[in-house]
Amino acid sequence: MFEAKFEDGGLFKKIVEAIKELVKNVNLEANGTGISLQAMDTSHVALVALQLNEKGFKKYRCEKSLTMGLSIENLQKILKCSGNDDQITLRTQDEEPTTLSFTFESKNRISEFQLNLMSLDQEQLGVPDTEYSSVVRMPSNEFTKICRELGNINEAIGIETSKEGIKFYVKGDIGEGQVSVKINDTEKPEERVECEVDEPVNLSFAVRYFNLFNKASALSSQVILSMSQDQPLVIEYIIEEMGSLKLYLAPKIND
Amino acid sequence: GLQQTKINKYFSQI
Repeated sequence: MFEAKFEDGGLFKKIVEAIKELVKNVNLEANGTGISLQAMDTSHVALVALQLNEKGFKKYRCEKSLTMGLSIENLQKILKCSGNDDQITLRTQDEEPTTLSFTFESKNRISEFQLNLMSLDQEQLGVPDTEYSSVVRMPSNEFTKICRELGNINEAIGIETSKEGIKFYVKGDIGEGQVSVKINDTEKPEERVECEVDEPVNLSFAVRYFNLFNKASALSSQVILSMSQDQPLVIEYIIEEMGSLKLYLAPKIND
Repeated sequence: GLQQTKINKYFSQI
């Protein structure tokens, strides 16, 4: 028996909105500690990892670990039948569920849906706990804007960290540009820019993955970029009181 | 030029 109730159903909708362009079919894992999801994008360049802790739910029960294979596209079709202010409950009865039930509750209506599940034998990747040599915390809408603007100039974006801060740069056919974000310790947390640079990095990435993933900015006013030289970068959106949504993106390297 | 690497080059399959 599994039951998880989102107090803020809009949050769940934003999470699905953020990953729907990146991953197609995913295994939703539920166990005593909460819900998790890990899936690579179709080109195996990025890995999406979601972790939601049971304490963040209005109601949470999971007697036995469950794996529920679902199509993100079909999940979205069901979620489109819910309002952003609805409370959303996920539920299954049996141990090997073939469907996942949804209840959408608002003050004037209650809806019930069932999503057919599928069995996906997806390779799970072990993400080692890494000490990143550069960790940058900045406003998520600022990061989104920089990626969108520089992404118009070139499909590869460079990220260089130093004690002074973080610099985004592009060199394209039409020309080049760079944006250096200044560190500021304003007391307003959503505007703060913090850099912990033990070792500077200089990495290149396909900016289209950032632009796809940055829909997750709706989840958090801050984004955390963790980097080490020649390692995948991690973009992390903290989901208040619940957990986090991460994108691991493999770098582009000089051949 | 820049070669895109794959994520499963860095993370082992479990």
